[in-house]
Amino acid sequence: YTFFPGSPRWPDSKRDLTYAFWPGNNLTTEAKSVFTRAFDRWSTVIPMTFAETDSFTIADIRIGFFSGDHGDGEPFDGVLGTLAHAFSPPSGRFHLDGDENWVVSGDISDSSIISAVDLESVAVHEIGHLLGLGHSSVEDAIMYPTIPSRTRKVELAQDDIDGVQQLYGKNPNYNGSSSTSSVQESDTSGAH
Amino acid sequence: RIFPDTSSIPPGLFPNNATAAAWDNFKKLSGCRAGQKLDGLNKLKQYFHDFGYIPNTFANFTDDFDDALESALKTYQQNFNLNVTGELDEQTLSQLIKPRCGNADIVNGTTAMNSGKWTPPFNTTSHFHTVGH
Repeated sequence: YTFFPGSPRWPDSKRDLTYAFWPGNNLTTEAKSVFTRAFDRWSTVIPMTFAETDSFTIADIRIGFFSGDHGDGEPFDGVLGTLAHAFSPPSGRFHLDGDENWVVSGDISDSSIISAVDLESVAVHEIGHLLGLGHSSVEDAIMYPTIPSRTRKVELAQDDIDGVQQLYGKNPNYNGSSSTSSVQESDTSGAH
Repeated sequence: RIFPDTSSIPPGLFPNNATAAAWDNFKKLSGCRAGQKLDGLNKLKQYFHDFGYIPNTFANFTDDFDDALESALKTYQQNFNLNVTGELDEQTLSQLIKPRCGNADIVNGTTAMNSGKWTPPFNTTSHFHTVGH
């Protein structure tokens, strides 16, 4: 796992975050529920909660689907290519490419459309960025930068869990294995 | 375009199942190596620049396979657990054209992915003998 330069994270006073959807997208309840599931995957392992709010302007995390140049200097490029991007804490901006063929449910590997992209897989990855994680070289990790179309990958890997718990600590209710690795190794030899 | 499930994608949305992914054009660069010049290499340099592998100081992109591109390729290959050849081999190309997150792998010239990891050239605990003062 990696962090953004300077390891930015949400301040201690912000452990219960709100998120909202760009009203212009008019997302269905079903599409919104995908993001709820994605947030839940992270809140399971760290002591943070995520709740939807209707107020886009004051939400901590603002989610929107946009096409091409959408004003943040990082234009989207149409079908496939870049799928989404998200900003480091505490920005909260989460943008998805509106030109992709996003699929909300079902077995996406069965799709006859080779450009079909699993929405939850990308959402879980981008939430990792919103929390402060950078890209990982571990191929099984959610934070690995690429995902083939017609592929679903939504389960946090130990690498993801170790990284996010390094930033926020462990959810006391999480009964999985705790973080055991660290980027810093302590010297226990007694020598200096 | 958000579809409840795959069956709800209207037939004929993409005739012949074609995609408009710009990165597919990289396939024609297969086998390209340092010293060569090939149409389209400037686009590949732009790609590496976008994801942090070529710094702004080298942002004047030509179709030359120069040192900046070779260095970017080697770093990319390290980050994605590929053989570090510095060439546009098939394995690297197939990774390059995969859909991906738009966030850069290298921010402000620093990376903590594989290429930023430092491995000691020897085992410090078995070779260093020190006395505390």
